Amino acid sequence: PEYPYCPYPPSLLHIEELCDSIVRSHRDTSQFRLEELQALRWKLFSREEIHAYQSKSVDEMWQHCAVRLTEAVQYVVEFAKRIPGFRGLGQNDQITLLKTGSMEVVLVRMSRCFNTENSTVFFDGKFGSTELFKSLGCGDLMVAVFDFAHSMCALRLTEQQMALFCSLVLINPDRPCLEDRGRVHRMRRDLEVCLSHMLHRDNQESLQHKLYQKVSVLQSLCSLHVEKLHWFSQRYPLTVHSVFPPLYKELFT
Amino acid sequence: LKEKHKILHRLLQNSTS
Repeated sequence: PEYPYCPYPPSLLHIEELCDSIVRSHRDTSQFRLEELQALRWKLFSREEIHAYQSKSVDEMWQHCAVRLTEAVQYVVEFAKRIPGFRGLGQNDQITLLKTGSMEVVLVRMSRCFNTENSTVFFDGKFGSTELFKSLGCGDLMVAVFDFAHSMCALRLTEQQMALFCSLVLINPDRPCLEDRGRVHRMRRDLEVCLSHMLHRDNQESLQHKLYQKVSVLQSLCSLHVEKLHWFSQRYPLTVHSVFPPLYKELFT
Repeated sequence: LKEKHKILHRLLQNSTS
């Protein structure tokens, strides 16, 4: 989609068009529909199935999760491409924003797949708790990711608010190595106006501050993921080199 | 960056489905 340039502050019509476009992009690129997740909410892994995951070797489970994570990232790439103005950015800046932001958006989106009533997440077609991921050998990362999902769910965002927040996470002019920071800044500024407009309309202005607080948590979770990957790749360099998805390696190693 | 991110670059080049 084209990004219509307009004077600042943007007109109400422009804000509403931008909001609609982001919401549509989010809906069209979500890996799972909310109704689908809701219907499967109590489809839990059996004891035997959990045991099978826990019996996988560290490298087997890392590979399995790297494949799942890469699938989720691919949907985020599609989302980014449909954010008005994103494709108008230089290729370097598109890559930079996705390299630094795709995992953050995956984590935000993960909260849609989370059941707070029993602390389980949708994975491989069923819901499972942190115990499912035991063989990864990074319990602290998993607990931190689940805690984050809990805190996101507590905000009870609508799909529209979630869509806007995901676009804000991605379109971040503070990322290092951007060539046209000004252009990213202008996109970001309009998205911020959209979020304020939406929260005002929903009478939930207090959410704005809470959402901006999540940004630093996201960044620390991503650092922890890269730290764990570094630890893993030192122990299993061949696994990373030969069987991890190429996109995962490009983004995270 | 394009050279180091060939897969991502290709995904970005593909038209949206």
